[in-house]
Amino acid sequence: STSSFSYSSYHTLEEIYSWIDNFVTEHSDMVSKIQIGSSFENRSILVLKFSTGGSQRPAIWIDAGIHSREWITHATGIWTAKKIVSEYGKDPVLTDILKAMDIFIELVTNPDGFAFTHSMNRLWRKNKSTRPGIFCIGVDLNRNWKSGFGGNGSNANPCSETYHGPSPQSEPEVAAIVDFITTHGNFKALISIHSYSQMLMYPYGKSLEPVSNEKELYYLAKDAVKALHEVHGIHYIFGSISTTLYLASGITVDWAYDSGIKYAFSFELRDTGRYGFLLPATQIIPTAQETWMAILTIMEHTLKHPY
Amino acid sequence: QMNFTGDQVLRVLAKDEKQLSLLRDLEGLKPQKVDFWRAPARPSLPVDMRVPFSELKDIKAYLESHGLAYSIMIKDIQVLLDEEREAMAKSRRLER
Repeated sequence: STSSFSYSSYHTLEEIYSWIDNFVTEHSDMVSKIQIGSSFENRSILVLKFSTGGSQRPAIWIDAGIHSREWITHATGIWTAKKIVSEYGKDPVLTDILKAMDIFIELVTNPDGFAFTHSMNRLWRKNKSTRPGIFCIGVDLNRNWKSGFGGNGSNANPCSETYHGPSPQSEPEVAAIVDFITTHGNFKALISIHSYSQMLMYPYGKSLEPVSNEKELYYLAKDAVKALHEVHGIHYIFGSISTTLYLASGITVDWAYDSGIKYAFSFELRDTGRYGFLLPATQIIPTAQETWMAILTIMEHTLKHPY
Repeated sequence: QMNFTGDQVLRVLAKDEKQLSLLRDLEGLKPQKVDFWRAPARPSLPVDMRVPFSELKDIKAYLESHGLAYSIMIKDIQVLLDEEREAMAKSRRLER
């Protein structure tokens, strides 16, 4: 059962999928599991749905692990899922959110890459797709989205860590999300969780042009990182991806924004300055606790600003 | 499992765009000599790169010859990986 699961440890793909089954069984009144597709190596791509009723309600999307070596993101996603079911009915903000909206969490967005980090290469980032005539393996799933595909901040070299792939949504892991969100048609916020470097960012990555509600996103990000900082004193910087970090094309949050999801954010979780992707498991829970406060801030704003 | 014994992560603080582009030049080398953990972005942000043990001498010489200040963020990646793996195994025993 999930009660013996250690939320302060890293786990394999099998352990996470087993946890998902137990979690859904234990919270079947609110949580269901949806397979939205299969990965390149034919692993199930699973999404947890948190709903207290109704159908096609306005919804919030959260994904973790699109870059497989960023283990803190999957672990934070699992803790967050557990937090949602344990706080519903207690935390008034979360309770109001779930009374009006659904929440979808994809814990392992790149299952093939994640399995590979456990079996062969802990520092693998991309998915595991292969194509005839291409010597190197994998596409950077966060460069494979239709918005700005192939632009600056992505690479046409298949051996590059930011290889965008042969065409937009060529990768099944990306196409599955696009199909699911597009078919659902009522997503109001998208949060994509990465690591590391302690940043909270919003579109665009593909250009320096500000989005139409940039001011709203700026102040929402400001409030979110303030709420995060108050938990364990960790500092984040925030802003649009292109002005805070670098140009990055074909990315999740740009696609979400261009698809009409006004509240699209990308987290770069902590590393506390010296571990990078190898953040010790002792920091999983503090990281998840602080991230939760930022996520809750974004979800509350989405609830209070329907569109 | 790939072994990363002796691989290091260097944190480089580029002073300006010129130095950033010197770092970007490293990305295109064949075969790949560095793996950017934090890619060159802007002078105010550090660049973290994993350097295989076999390339350490050349890469450090490159950085020093171009006046690029760096520190060693992770001295031996494999040590951290072994600790991570041990922690997972211990946790699994406890869960059981």
